[in-house]
Amino acid sequence: NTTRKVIDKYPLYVPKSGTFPKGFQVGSIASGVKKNNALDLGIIINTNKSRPSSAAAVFTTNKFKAAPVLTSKNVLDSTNGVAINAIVVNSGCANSVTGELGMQDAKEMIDIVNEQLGDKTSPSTLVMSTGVIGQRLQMNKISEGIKKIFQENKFGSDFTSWLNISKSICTTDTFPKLVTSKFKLLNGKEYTLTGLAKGAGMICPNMA
Amino acid sequence: TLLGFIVTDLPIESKTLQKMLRHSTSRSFNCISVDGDMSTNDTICMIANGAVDTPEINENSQEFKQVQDQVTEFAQRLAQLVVRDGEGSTKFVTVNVKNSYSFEDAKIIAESISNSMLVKTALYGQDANWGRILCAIGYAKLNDLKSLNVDKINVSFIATDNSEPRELKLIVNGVPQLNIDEERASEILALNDLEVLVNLGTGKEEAQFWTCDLSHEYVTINGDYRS
Repeated sequence: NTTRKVIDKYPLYVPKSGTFPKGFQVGSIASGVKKNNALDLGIIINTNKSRPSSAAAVFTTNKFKAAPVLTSKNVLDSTNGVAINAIVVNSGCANSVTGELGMQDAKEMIDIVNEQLGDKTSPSTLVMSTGVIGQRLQMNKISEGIKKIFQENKFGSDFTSWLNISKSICTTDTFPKLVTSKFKLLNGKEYTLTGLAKGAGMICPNMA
Repeated sequence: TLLGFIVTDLPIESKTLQKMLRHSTSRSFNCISVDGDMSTNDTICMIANGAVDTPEINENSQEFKQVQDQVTEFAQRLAQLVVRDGEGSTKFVTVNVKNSYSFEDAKIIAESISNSMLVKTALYGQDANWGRILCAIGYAKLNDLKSLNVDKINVSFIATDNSEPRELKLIVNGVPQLNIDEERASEILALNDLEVLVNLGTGKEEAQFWTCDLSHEYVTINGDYRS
């Protein structure tokens, strides 16, 4: 067999526009963890104050759970998934198999976001990381990057902001995965689902 | 690693949201395979902020089932994009296992086929290698042996471009079809989207898995990921 032509998947699967749910803002930045000035840090925040948000998650069943997995699980356990107002994600380094120091780094990431949001007393942020296993996060770059997203107000709710955050979580992906759809309830009210995903390899999840 | 998050402006009770996410994940993100490896970081989060002015949805709500189905369908679209990326993959493959004695065993068989490196390389090479599919079914670690009866199994390739004949039968009631129309097999396997249909004939349950082929490019990408 000969090597087949490599397909350019970006134009096939990446949308060019979209409508997004009310009350969410997203921001992303190139913190310098990834080479070539690529986006590698993203934050999504809930800005709706009409009622407390709800959150849920499923996590890997791999016995070696990365620090962000354990940290986010702790946050959900301690809050029962109520009033979670942010998710912070970095790519380029998985913060996995990094022991106590990795746990501290994951906690520092959510602490900075909580502080910026003004939620100092209760945990309201989840954290995710992806990239190389067994390396510590470059916390100087990550901390600075998180603060910069807030201080320079890099948040937006437009299509470009959503596309950029979906790019910021990619590793070896050949295209960002962004899906958004509107639905109607039986009572006629419209609602929106927006989803981002990353993943290209090491993929056969069994999350619980 | 698989990472993802789904956000919505619906108000959903947190316990209900967890149930909804678990239900949808077991039919979407937990039904995909690129290379059979499970990461230490796989996570899917969902946030419902309640910005839409409507009563909060809980398990007793009239809308519960409707929203759960919509979230599941949505999660499948997102999960399928991960497979379509698939580090050098050239084909998107739906493995459909039907008429199984149990749902769990249908899923185990679909996963076994989806994770077989030899099935995946055959798909890349556009080789109608039914023997490898049958082999992967045969070693699947089933919960109940009643799910698999070697005399009842049917395996086919299904064309995804509406061309006829849509179904190319490879195994019929456990008997390999030795006179396979190789020309038609080549046409079907040349498509970017493929479907492998396994009819177990032992019950009424069914499961789907989504996988991709394994190409030379996969080795190129992953040979020096760390260094």
